[in-house]
Amino acid sequence: SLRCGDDVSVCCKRDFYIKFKDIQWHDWIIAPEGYHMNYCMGQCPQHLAGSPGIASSFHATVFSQLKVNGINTAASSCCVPTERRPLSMVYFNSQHSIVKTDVPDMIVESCGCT
Amino acid sequence: GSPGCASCGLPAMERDKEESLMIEFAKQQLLDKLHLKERPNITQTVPRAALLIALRKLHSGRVGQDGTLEVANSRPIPTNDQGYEIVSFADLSETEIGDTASLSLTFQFLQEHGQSIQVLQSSLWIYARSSEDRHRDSRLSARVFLSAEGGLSGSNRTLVMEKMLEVQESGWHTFPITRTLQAFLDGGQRRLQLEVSCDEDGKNLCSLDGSDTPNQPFLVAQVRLRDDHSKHTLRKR
Repeated sequence: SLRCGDDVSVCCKRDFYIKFKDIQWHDWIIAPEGYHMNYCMGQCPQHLAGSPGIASSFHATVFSQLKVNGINTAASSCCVPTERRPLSMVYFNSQHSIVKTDVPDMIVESCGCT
Repeated sequence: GSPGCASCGLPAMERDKEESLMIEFAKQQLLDKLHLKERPNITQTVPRAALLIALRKLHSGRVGQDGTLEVANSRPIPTNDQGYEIVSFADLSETEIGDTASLSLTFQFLQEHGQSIQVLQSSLWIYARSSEDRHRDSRLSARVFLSAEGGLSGSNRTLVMEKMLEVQESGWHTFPITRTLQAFLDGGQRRLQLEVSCDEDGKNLCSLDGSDTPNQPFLVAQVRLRDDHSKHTLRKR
């Protein structure tokens, strides 16, 4: 998976990190210190469709069916997450209890073309 | 900033405007995932030492003196259900202080409508001081009572559990209260009131010796959110 630079052209992962201290959320979120809200962006020209690995998405399934059946459409391939991981959080809730939970599929690790 | 969005027609944005939009989006996404309407306002601080002890107990995986394994290492929660581990400190404003006082603890719980909580395991952590009389038996009977909501200390209470503590040395003790907490939450109540008595000749070895003690009692629970609507859906097997 490509990592986006300043000039974005082909499908890549853009790193985006938010420090909870910067948004005054560090008083109620005990851990982690921030959130990697990475996201996918960039173009997926026809010859990159399905690379660098099959993107696990509904769109990918529909798109590959269209291709298998030789149906030419105007639909183009999209740049979507191909790998994600959970975000483990420890925080105070409104009753001042400490809560620890793993929120699934919160951090995008890599991107690919459907 | 990024080029405009060809497919959705959003115009190109300056970088800092785009960044503030992304931050607002991230805030909303985190609150949604944590089932919170807004960010909690922290009005009462927990002493840092007490916080660290509680977090350490949450993750210690230590075997309790009664042989039960603490919450941290209980059955893993299936990944498709969002699970929570909760450490709740008692509301000290209602707890009497002093070595003869009974230790009455009040825990607040808030349940969202339409959701119910399944308690996988829960235990109460109490710090007992050592017995001052070195010559007497070092074992002491400790009892945990459930007080009726709003009841006065000592009135209208039911015994939840009783066990013998080793009080040769001061230390932490756990009291499994899984069923008690499940029944409490199923009843839709909000304030769980427990009383702990570790009576030795009129002295309560489990009472607090100060409101800012690092050895504050706390409740640990491993829970899973049950979405009541899901109860009515048929699943393909």
